Amino acid sequence: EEPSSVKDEL
Amino acid sequence: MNVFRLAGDMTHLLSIIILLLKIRATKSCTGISLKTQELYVIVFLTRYLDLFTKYISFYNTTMKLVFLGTSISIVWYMRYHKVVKQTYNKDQDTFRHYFLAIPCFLLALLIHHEFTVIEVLWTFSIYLEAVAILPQLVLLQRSRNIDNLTGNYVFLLGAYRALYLVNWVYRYFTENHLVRWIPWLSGLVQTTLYADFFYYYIKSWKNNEKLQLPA
Repeated sequence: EEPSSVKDEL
Repeated sequence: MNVFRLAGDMTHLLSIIILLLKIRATKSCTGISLKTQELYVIVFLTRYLDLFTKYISFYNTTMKLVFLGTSISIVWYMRYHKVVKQTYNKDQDTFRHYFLAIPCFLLALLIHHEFTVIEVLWTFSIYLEAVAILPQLVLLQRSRNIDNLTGNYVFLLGAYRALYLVNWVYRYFTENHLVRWIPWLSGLVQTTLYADFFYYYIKSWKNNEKLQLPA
């Protein structure tokens, strides 16, 4: 699982 | 990417452009906290370490480089530009960096998603960003005279995280329904810190008066 989907944010 | 996220990024970018414009055009940084600006450099440096480890998109990489470059250049102007640095309100900008940075770092060591260097530093940057505006807000409260550009800068900087909050709600329902407590709660704290400022900013705008925060 991706640690955090918010990692594509700034 | 949804419209709230894009609007948030553009608001963030616009706030920085306004600040740079103020500094370059008026050769002045009055009312701007160097402490806050230095904290933002730390925020971006610790958050964007993944520039070296993973590629997300051209947009993502470009924006990260822009945020890093602009935040470093703002600090450079305030510290070293021979005209600009003389306008810095050093005596009023007394907030201590470590007062914010150390607790945020300890919190990131305790509460994080995964115990790796990149993840802990990313978490630290999220916590630190939430409170990095405090020296700026303290300085504004001490300034009797807040110019329009400074007021607009702080307003847009606060609005950016508020738009991110809406983006997270939207993403929760449209994407994977995953709960992300660390950025969500930090973002909520960050936006709440601006509540008072927003109130006086909108009031002054409605009454067409000069912005002034009560002491």
